This record gives sequence, C-alpha cells and structure tokens, in this order.
Amino acid sequence: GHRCIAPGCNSGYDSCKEKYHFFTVPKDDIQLREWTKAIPRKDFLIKPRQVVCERHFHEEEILRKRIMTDKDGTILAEAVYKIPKLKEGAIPSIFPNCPKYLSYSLKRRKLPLIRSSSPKKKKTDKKKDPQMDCAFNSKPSIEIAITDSINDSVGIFSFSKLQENVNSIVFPSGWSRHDIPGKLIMFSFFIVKTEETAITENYIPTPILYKRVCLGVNLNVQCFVMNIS
Amino acid sequence: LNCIKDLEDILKKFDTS
Repeated sequence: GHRCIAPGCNSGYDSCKEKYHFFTVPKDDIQLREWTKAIPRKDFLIKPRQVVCERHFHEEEILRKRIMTDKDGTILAEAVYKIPKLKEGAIPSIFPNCPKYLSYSLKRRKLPLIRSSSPKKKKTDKKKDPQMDCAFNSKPSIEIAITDSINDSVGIFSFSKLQENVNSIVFPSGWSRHDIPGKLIMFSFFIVKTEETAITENYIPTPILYKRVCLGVNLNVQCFVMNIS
Repeated sequence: LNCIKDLEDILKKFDTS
C-alpha cells in the first residue's frame, strides 16, 4: 500500500490504524518542484507516484464533494466524490511532526502577484429580491435540480427569470419554441396537409401553423388554434 | 402563471385537446 512521504508521518504504515486519503506527487515539473520545496525532507528525492496523505493539506485545498450552485451561489445539489481531489495548485503545507516554521498557512503561500484585496462582495438581501427563489443556472447537467427548485418555489415568478432559463421549459414533442427577448416566449405546433403530398412526388407542402401558445411579459398565456385566440 | 409547471401543463393540455 501507500505510505506518506511527509517527514514523521505514519499514514499507510502498520503503526497507523486510521485511514487517510493519499494524494499523488504531481508529474508536472513546476508542481513537482513546488511539492519538493514544501515537503521538508533532506536527502530524499521526491518523485511522482509517491504519495502524501490528506493530513498535510489544508482542508480548504481538498475537494471532497461537488457542489452545484446557481448564479447567486445558492446550493442546488451536492455530490460527494468517491476519491477526494486537490484544488489546482494545492501543495502540502502542514507538517505536524516538524518544527512549526516548516508548516505554513494558506495566506502565506500566495504569490505577490496574486495577492490583492479581495473584491468587496455586493451585499445581496435575499429577502428583498423576489426573484431569488426562481434563479438558477441553466447548465443542462443539473436540469433536474433546476426544475425542482422552480416547482418547489412558492415565491414570485417573473417573465425575465423564465426567459433566462427558457431552455429548461419542457414542451410536448412536435412543438417548437420561439423566444423574443424581453417580449414573448412562443410555442408553435405545425401540421402538414397529407392529402396534398400525394399529388406529385416532388411536391413540398408548406406546414400550417395549427396551434400556438404565447406567453407575454405579464405572464399571461394566450392560446391560438389556426390563429384564432 | 405561478410557476414553470403551470406553463408546461397548459402546453400539455393544449397539445392533446
């Protein structure tokens, strides 16, 4: 099995009963150099395929689950990874069995170029925004979560939110959708007169607009059959 | 219209009517 290469660490050894996850030393040259610099071991060549256990990483640098959020940061769904991952650029930085000065906090590791005052977050008062309940990300992979969040919401629904997420509206097969930003969402159903197609082989019939459902900005719905409301 | 489902229900009903 794997044995942690961090100095004084017994993860993976018989003496260690607890199980920890191991992260492989990166192959990438730059990353490897960073890891070598970080792991305080003299006269020891750190090579890819060796491992460092999770105890030497700050929890913030370990990705244990995938969190899907909408664009406002509201969590829609969570999925725990079978195998935890490291954030990009994460390096081992906690060495409990070494002098304290060999471990370092996450902040100290930031490069001068990256270090800057964090952008002030806009304060969003969820209570004041009636559209919060309906806001969601339109990534298809989380469409199920999206639809649920909408269905569950008793909050105020708006045309703009609906239009923003127009792709998640499920409509009957054979229908088509037309989207006119800020004005209208229209669903149409066309038919083709089949008797005309029999006249000649090369005849191409023009589809007839049979049914239409129009949704206006006031969320009023109008249904048409052969252009009659 | 109160939610996306309302619209989907209308479309479903109108499709089969």
